[in-house]
Amino acid sequence: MTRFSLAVHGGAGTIRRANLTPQAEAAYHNGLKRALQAGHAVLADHGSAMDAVTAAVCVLEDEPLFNAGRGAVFTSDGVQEMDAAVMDGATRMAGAVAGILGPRNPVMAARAVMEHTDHVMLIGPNALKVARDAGVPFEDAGYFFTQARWDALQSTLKMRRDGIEDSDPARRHG
Amino acid sequence: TVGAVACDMQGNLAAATSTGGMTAKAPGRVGDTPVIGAGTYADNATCAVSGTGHGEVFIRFTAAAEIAARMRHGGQSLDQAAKHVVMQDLAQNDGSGGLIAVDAQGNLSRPFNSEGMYRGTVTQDGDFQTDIFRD
Repeated sequence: MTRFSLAVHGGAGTIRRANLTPQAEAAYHNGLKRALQAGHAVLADHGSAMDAVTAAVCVLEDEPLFNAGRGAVFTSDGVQEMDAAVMDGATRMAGAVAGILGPRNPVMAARAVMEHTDHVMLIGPNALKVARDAGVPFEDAGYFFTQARWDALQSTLKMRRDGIEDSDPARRHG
Repeated sequence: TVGAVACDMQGNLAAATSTGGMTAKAPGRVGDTPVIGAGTYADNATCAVSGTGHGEVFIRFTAAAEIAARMRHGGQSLDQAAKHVVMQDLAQNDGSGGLIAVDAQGNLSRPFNSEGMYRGTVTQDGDFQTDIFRD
């Protein structure tokens, strides 16, 4: 029997080291640890790697600190478009969604595509329908709004208008 | 972007990635996250990978699948393959970012070539570890 292991990453969007207060740093550590705990609980109970990674990612999506789900950044049009994917190494089954807003956990929408369709990637209204039909919980747009992400958008748009947008990796990363 | 990779007690691998994309991205822009083989990949014979970074470059270099290919065809270890892709293929082509990866023996690798990575790992021993801005 293999000894299990799990890794997570949680990108925070446009946040620089200089802006990271001790309180914020502690919150990020806590968010990452809660994600690890969720996945670890699955694996320790002889659960599957797929259940573990989706459990961990759901925790990160529920945490506004991270750029996914509830903490997603905004497009230049001031809306949110979320992408997610899952892949199962045992079967090479995969599911992905792109450009969606609505499912509380986009990763579960991706899993619904994998488990309930013959396809790998769906976008647009049918991606949402597959998620809804699979019982994935939905939220209103207000659930996903965070002031910090909105302020980051305004800052970036101003830099763009002023012609001083830089190539800061923190701006280009999810 | 957030993500997770895991190896379970049966030696099965899985990867999951989720993102809001880039701040002020063009409407309709899709990065590497949902592109299988670029930002998300899993195959029990090699590895599971979840990436984050400059998505267009991850797509052009099929970053996740490249790690698996290096293991499958080149005989490289997970860590050798992952570091090569992140520190050379991506880094030398304006592809800042990083990834987390696991192989079917439960070995973990998490290279990155930029500032601002938030990571966590745990093994069967219950050794929970979280890191910010350092490998």
